[in-house]
Parts: sequence; structure tokens; C-alpha cells
Amino acid sequence: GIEETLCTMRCTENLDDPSSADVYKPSLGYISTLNSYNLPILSYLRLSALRGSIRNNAMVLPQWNVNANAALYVTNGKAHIQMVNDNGQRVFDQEISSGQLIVVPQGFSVSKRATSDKFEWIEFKTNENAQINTLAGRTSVMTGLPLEVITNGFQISPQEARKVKFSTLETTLTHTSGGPMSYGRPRV
Amino acid sequence: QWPNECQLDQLNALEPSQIIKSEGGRIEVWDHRAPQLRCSGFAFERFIIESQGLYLPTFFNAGKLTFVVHGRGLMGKVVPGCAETFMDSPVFQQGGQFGEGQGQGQSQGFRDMHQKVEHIRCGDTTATPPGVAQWIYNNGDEPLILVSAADIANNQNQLDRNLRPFLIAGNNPQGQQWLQGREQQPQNNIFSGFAPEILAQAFKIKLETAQQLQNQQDNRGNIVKVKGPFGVIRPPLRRGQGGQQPQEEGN
Repeated sequence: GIEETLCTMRCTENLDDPSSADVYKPSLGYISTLNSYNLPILSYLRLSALRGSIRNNAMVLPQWNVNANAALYVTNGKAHIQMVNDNGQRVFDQEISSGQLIVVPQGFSVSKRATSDKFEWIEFKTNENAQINTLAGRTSVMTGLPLEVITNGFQISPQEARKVKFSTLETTLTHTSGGPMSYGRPRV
Repeated sequence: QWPNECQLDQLNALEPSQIIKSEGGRIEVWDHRAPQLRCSGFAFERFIIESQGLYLPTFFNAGKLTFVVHGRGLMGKVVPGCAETFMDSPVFQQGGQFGEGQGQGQSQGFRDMHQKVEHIRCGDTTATPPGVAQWIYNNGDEPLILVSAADIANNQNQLDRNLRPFLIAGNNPQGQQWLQGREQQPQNNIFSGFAPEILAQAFKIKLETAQQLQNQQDNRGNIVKVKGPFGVIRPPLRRGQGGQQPQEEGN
């Protein structure tokens, strides 16, 4: 009885096809995700994947994996990546390039900014429905917080708090003005 | 689990092993390396939030259930991808026009919008998945006391068998003493690890404001004292909930 079921299960999906992008901004690039919703067999493996391709000076907004660890492998180009652990320490602050692999543990916040014409990567995640939460952007944790929590938490004015909440319209990819993004030793 | 972790020949009642004091209250942590907690896979904490105290947004690497032992307050959880469904009414000017102000949000004429805020009272039990930032404010006159049990043995915890708080705001000058290698290190919030330039670019804000997000000169801790009104958008209390009348709605 498994001929009609398991044996017919689709096991392959192409992630290099921008037409099936989940996040797309012409000037910045695209991101596609593969999870148990669009490849059901992943619910058996309890894995998911993400494919990203961004242009120079495009930034993936700082975010964290809510329910998964991730292994990020660079397939093309370069990016400057910063990563912060649960103690608020910057644990990675380098340029990463093609052929390199880095692990992003659950909860660690990470920002990526392309520093070559095109930066492309594949990310494997240890949850069949891996979720992220972003620190900045229209669907970020900061937008979800009341102004009072932000003003009291960071001791900033309501006006500044509104800018923190509402200035960045994008959800995942945004543009940057380029230039150096890290100064000296990470804050410990 | 390590082998023999549940070979418990003698059990005893446990007390908190560390107390993290803050401006607006304290957090008491049980040492989850104690044999019976290690066997059960639980990490256990007690939060005592003073009146007008705000426990700043924090998320963990494990799901947890929290029980309100005493007092009442307001609680918010920011669930990834959920909309800001709490929005206050637009600001109208003479002639019915929306108010014009600075900043993109304000130009839309509302003061704020955010995700759901709930009233909590003693007896309430609330579940918080891993990675979901939660904040709690004590709007009562008595201390708000909550206890929470996190299941660090659950596979939703993809890290090691330690409960790791990730601070969105605030900090913990005492550090996470129960974690080896962190005994003497203060814990800072997530923003403090990023270069301010990256924050400024990500939020499209001034560099000074980005540095403010890092709470660098701030030693208030993770539960701060709110000075003045705490005007988050919230529904009226149910009649009879704690015997209070529903809050008067402004017109």
C-alpha cells in the first residue's frame, strides 16, 4: 500500500527559481523558504531550508531563529555578518564568502549585509516549520511592542520610539548606505 | 540527559539559588543543575514585580508555563508574524482631518498600534512558546508574583540544557551566574551586540538613538520602574474580574 503514498511523495523542490520567491524586492533580491507546507516530506525529517540571493548593500534585517538552529552555507559572493548571543555579546563579526559555513544557534540574532555584487546562500534549519522573528521592520518584535514599553525600556522619547517602530517599512530585506559596519572590539 | 541523572536516592525541597535584583522588582532563579530539576528537565523561576514595575521584553530558548500567584497586571507577547491588532483611535483635528505629525506612524493619525495586551490576575496560567518575547507590567497596588516552569528537555529547545533568557531591552548586571563561564559576566540586551551603525541602518534612525537601544549606561536591570502613566491600548476588564468596574472608555 505504500506505492500510492510514500513512494509517490515529492522529495525535490528547486529553490533557485525567483518566481517562487517568498520575499522579493527588485532592487534588493529575494528569499525562498522550503518547509513542510510546500514539501511535506520535511515533516518526517523535521528540517526546512531557506535560499537567499541579495544584491550589493542589501541587508537582511537583524533576526533570530525562533524554533531552530541553522547552518548557513555560502554559495556565491560575500557578506558581512554580525551575530549576538544570549549574553548580548557579539560572537561573530566578519565577512563570510563562498564555500564557508556558519552555524546560527536558536535565539542568536544575526544581521547579513551583502558586500559583493550578489550574495547567495542556503540555510538548513532543524525544524520543519522554522520561524524567524525580526528585531527591525514592519513585522518585527519592536513594532509589536507598545510605545510605553519601548520608551520605558530604552529611556527614549515617544517621538524616537515611534521612529524605532515605524521607520523601516520592509519586513525582511532593506537597503543600506554601504560603508564599514563594525568598529573595533565587540562590546562585551 | 546524562546517564543516572534520575537516580535520586534523596529528595529535598528546593529554594532559589540566585536572586537578580532590579529597579522595579526581582527574579529568583532555582539552580536547574540540582539533581531533581535536571532529572525532570525543568528550569524554574519566580518573578516579583513591584507596583508600576515593568518586566522588559525577554524571550527564552524553551517553552514555558507561567502561573500568577498574587496580584494583577498587564501582559503582552509578541508572536512572530501576528498583526498589531490593538490600535488606538485616529487623532482627529478640526475639520475631521487626520493629525499630521512627524514620523511615518504619526502621519497616519494614530498614536500607537501593537500586538495583543491581556489583563492577568492571580490564578491565570499562561503558555509562552520559545522565541516569543513577553513583557509584564504590574498595574496593581500589590506585588505581582509569578512562577514559571520551562521545559528545557523539550526538543523545542534546540540549545543545551540551560534556560537562556534573551533580553530585548534592559540588562542583568549580575549576569547568569548559574551558567558556567558566565559567572562574572554581566548580561546585556540583544541590541548591545550589534554595531550601532547596523542598528541605525536597520531601523532608519539616528546613530544616537541606536546607541540608546543598547542600554549602555543603564543599570536598572530587567524590571524597571515606570514613572507616570502606562497607557498601552487594552480592552476593558471583564465585569467582576477582580470586582473592578470596566475601565471607562474615552469617547
